[in-house]
Amino acid sequence: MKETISIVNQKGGTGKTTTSVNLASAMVSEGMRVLVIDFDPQGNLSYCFGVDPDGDTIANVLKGDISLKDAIVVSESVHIVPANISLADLEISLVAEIGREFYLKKALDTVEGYDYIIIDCPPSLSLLAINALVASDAVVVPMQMEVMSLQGLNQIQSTIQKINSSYNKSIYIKGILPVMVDHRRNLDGEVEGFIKENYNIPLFESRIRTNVRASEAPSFGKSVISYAPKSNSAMDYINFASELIKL
Amino acid sequence: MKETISIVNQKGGTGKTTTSVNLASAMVSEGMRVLVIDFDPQGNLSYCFGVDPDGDTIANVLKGDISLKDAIVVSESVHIVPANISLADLEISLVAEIGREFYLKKALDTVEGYDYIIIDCPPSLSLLAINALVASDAVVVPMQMEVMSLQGLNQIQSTIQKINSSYNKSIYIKGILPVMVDHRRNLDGEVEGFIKENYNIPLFESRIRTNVRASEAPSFGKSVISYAPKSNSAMDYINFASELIKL
Ligand SMILES: Nc1ncnc2c1ncn2[C@@H]1O[C@H](COP(=O)(O)OP(=O)(O)OP(=O)(O)O)[C@@H](O)[C@H]1O
Ligand SMILES: Nc1ncnc2c1ncn2[C@@H]1O[C@H](COP(=O)(O)OP(=O)(O)OP(=O)(O)O)[C@@H](O)[C@H]1O
Ligand SMILES: [Mg+2]
Ligand SMILES: [Mg+2]
Repeated sequence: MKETISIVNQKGGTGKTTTSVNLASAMVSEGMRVLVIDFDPQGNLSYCFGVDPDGDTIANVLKGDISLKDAIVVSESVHIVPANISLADLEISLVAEIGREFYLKKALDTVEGYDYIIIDCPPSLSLLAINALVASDAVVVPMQMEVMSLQGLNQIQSTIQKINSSYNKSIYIKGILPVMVDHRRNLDGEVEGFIKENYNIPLFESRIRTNVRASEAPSFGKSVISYAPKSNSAMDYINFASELIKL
Repeated sequence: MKETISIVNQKGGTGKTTTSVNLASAMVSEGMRVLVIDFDPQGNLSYCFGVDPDGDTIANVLKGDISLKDAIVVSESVHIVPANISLADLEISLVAEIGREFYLKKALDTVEGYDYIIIDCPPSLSLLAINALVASDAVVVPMQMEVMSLQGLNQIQSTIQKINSSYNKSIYIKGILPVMVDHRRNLDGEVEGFIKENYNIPLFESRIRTNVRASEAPSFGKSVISYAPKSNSAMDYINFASELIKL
């Protein structure tokens, strides 16, 4: 019953990391066993969970230094494989390798016992993101309801199509998650309407509202579920976890 | 008197493109001759200026198909070299080339007559960003006053130091520009204070406040200076342009 989900959006700052952290934490509080892979050389997810950036990382795993199991650290009962800048060099060295798109998939195939594996992706559709997609069953696209955010949707769709026809016959977009939503702005409703009319991609029911607690939590090395459990952002992510688990 | 400025931040969604578009437009309204290079395969800057994404782009220039001069299009009196997804393939093909860090610099050396050249960079510190830095006199770092944004500052500093010691002896960070500022939030003031105490990087006087007009403008293919000249964001960018020109 394991499902591997990539959190993807090549547009920057669309709440990918915030969603990876809080979705994982919310799922665990619903009794799920969850593994999160920090797959961004920026290492933001690792920072959000208060993980030491200088230990073993996913780059060491993909290089073959250690097994994935041995790279796992635990925070808030979430299992995490950290990342740091060494992942950027790893990506460059991978470019020349045969089967370069399958390195993450092969590593994830060595572990079992998880209900969900979540992969936090960088703001690009380069080789790292391709590895994440090839290794995944489904994709969640966190999106700001902004004009500039619409720009990237076509590219995400065509990337998934290419992966479907070459490497991973069954990956699909589970849905778009509107994040940093502000219901007072007309723009949010307009962008949402535009997506429903022009794209054949499901929109989740859940909405993640803008809430300062979500951006404060990382400085305490905690998810917002743990840092501010009664806040809007904690409630929103718990709703989203329930919606996702029921699908 | 030409100065080439890279708009850099490997953290996503920190207002790099919004700053590149509106700084360029504001400088032109102050009588400057400005060239902007869209250097992100997402092509957001090109979209913001209403430029056709399927014409000649900076990728064609770097491949040697056409001269930089012939790739220039004009919008709001700003000279623009567009970009689209072909820049991503160009980056990959550049990895193996000798002198791969100097391709943009060589292209920019073929034009003259500009007071400022502005380069809009992608959310990464990969080969494209390195080309931009090697070609630049100075760097502006637009930053949200958020905990997660602080994460990247060390990396930017060490990247600039490495470039100084290898390729471009004189590039420096002109300053950090706080963007999407919300004075009602305590977090903004705390992050600003943290930067002043812990980093030896200048903070500009100007502040770019959060203002929905800035995010509406792109759907009209205009800068916010042109779309909503009396809005807070237009005023803030005009202030910033004056501050920069006087430095
Ligand atoms: N619901 C929210 N309310 C308020 N702030 C938020 C919310 N979600 C995210 N943020 C803030 O917005 C910024 C961007 O979020 P985040 O880093 O999660 O995006 P990202 O897509 O992972 O960025 P990148 O493209 O750099 O990987 C961060 O400073 C984060 O704290
Ligand atoms: N001052 C502002 N007020 C309101 N919204 C803003 C402001 N500046 C930028 N935005 C919005 O925030 C989002 C991110 O801005 P922008 O695309 O300029 O950042 P970026 O750093 O270029 O992102 P990327 O890392 O993807 O290149 C966009 O939707 C933009 O319209
Ligand atoms: Mg992230
Ligand atoms: Mg941009």
